[in-house]
This record gives sequence, structure tokens and C-alpha cells, in this order.
Amino acid sequence: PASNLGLEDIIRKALMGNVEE
Amino acid sequence: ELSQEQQNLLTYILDAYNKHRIPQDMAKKLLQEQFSTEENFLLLIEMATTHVQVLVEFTKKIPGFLSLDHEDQIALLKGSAVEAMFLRSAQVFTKKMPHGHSEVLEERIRKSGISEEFITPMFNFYKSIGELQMRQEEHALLTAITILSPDRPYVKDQRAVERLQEPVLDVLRRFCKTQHPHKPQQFARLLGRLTELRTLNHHHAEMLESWRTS
Repeated sequence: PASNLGLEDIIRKALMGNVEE
Repeated sequence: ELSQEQQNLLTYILDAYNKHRIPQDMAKKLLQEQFSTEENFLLLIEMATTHVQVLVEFTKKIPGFLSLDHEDQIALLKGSAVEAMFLRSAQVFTKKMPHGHSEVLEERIRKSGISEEFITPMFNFYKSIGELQMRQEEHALLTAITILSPDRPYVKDQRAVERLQEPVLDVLRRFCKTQHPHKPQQFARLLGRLTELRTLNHHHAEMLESWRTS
């Protein structure tokens, strides 16, 4: 679950993800 | 006045800001359902996570951001996420909401186990943002400026970040002049809020510690 992720993990994952258009 | 290039930068940042926001279902959940303290806590964590994801999507659209060193991108986002989150939340509390909504939200935050000493400065900040009667453009630009702060910890190429921040600052300065001709201090006051945000950011780190403990 997201609550187990640290801030940096969330940022790294979101940066890698595709931009939703 | 804004040059065509500056107008384009403003439009681009504003569009990205409007496009990337917390999904409405999640915002509705905050207002409609009754939760225990523990559930409030979990819901706020879920909100915060979504906030960060939305923030990253917005940041990717800031012209030049993706050309920065990858680790510097992460350092900027890490350093500013909490401040950007407070800015966005301030908007929620300063908007005209249907009767009673802001009270429900405030109650939920107050009943999430966060100690009063952290809650009060937060709501004071929301109030001080409300007093500035900011336009959506100012919110979008100020958020971009916060993210593009070259002095965040672990940023290697500060000059590259400055080169991105300066034009946005200039657009905000000019925008304030044209939109608030009777408030010559508007730009300076907006920058003052950034200082206040830094203090909140610092408090937030302490707050998380106290939350973890309890």
C-alpha cells in the first residue's frame, strides 16, 4: 500500500511513470 | 505587460496546474464519510500520497524541468513536496465552499491525532494566504517557484535550477503588477509566504515524528 512508501519512493515511481493525457 | 514568451510560460504552467489535481472522488470522500481517528489518519496519508503523485505530474510539465539532472529533479521534489501540498491545501480552505464543508475538513484534520501546536500555524498560514486573494495564476506560479528552489538539500547544479526559476519569478512579478495595480506589495507578500512555507515544512518534519511516536 502507498502508506508504506516513503516520499522519495513515491516521487521516483511517479517520475518514471507515463504522463496521463 | 507580459511578452508573448512570458504569456506562453504562464499559460503552460496554469494549464498544467489546473489539469493535475486531487481526483474529485477522493475529495468527496473527505467530506462525506465519517471516520475514526485511525481512519482519518489513513485517509490523510492516502491524500498526501496522491498529492505527491499529482505534484510530480505538474512538475514534469514545467518547461525545462525534465532536462535537469535526474537526481536534482528528485531533490527538488523531495524538498518542496510538503510546501506545495500546504499551498494546494490553502486553496481548498480559501475557496468558497458549500456551507459547512470547510468546517468538516478542519474537524477531520483536527481529529487525526496531530498535535495542536502544529495545527494552529497551519491554519494561520491558510488564513494568511486567504488574505492575499490570489488568482489561480498566482497559485500556479508560486507552486512552480517553490518547486524550483535552487537551495534545496542535495541539489548539485543550483545554477541550472536558478535559470528555470528566474523567468517564472519574473512572470509572477509582472502578473502581480498588472492584476493588482492597487496592491503594489502583492509580489513581495507572495514571496513572504514562501518563507512562511519553509517554517511549516520544518514543523511538518517534527509533526511526522510526533505522529510516528503516537
